[in-house]
Amino acid sequence: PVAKRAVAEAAQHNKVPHPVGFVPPPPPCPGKVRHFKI
Amino acid sequence: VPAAPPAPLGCDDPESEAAAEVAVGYINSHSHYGYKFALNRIENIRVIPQGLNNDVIFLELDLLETTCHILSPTPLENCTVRTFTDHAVEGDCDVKLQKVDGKFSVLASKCHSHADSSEDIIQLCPDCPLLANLNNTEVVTAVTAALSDYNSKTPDAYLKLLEIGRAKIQHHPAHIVFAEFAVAATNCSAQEAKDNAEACQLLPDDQSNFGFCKATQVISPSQELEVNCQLYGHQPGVTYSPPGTS
Repeated sequence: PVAKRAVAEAAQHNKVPHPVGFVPPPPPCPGKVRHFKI
Repeated sequence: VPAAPPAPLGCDDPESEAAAEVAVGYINSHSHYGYKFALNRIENIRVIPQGLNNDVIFLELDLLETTCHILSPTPLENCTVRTFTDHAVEGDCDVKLQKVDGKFSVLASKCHSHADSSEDIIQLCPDCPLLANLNNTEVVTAVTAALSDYNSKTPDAYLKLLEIGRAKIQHHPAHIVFAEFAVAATNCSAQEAKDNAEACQLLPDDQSNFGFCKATQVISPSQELEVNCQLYGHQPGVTYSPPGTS
């Protein structure tokens, strides 16, 4: 567990930040509401 | 090297929307009472590959009631979705489809419908009338009076009640019953029905023999009744309002 945690933390530190203006894609589901949500 | 599996379908992908359109068409064409439903949202989609160009698709759909009765010949795309303040009714449907060579077919569907909570409507619109039970005494009385009034003033075929579609009752500032109901033509004229309405038989199923009526009955402070009926099919649209009513 110690080794795994270290790897995970290292991965977080090495994560490439998104460029400015990046819009994350919408989640695949649920889809858009066409009229209104009850 | 094996090909990577295709990315899962998103709910707003064109293929998902195409499947949902087929599903909604199936649901409406297999419903025999109430109103047509329109797609509001694709809640979820799962695709189970069965082989080359053959998938089974599971859809979860959120639908909303329109103003078009299920017997109305109006195409769904021309039907208006009821507004929230009209006390909307939602349909939750699970649909299983098969897609073979790009063509969808529905294998099974299961739907439940429920009205929005009265509390939510009141919060947004305190004076809006709320949906009433279809067997509510005031509703049944209003529909009976409205159809009787319509038949007594229309020389065409005597109309019989098929079903009450929805009804709302307003208590303030006036006591009013709003009802919508489907009707069917009988083999009697209005005059023949006066003698023995019970003997009048519904005509064979044909779209032209059906109609849809909207009635408003003011109970207090005054007493008024208004009914408008539209007959479907090849008969021209008939709109009727008794003289002397609002």
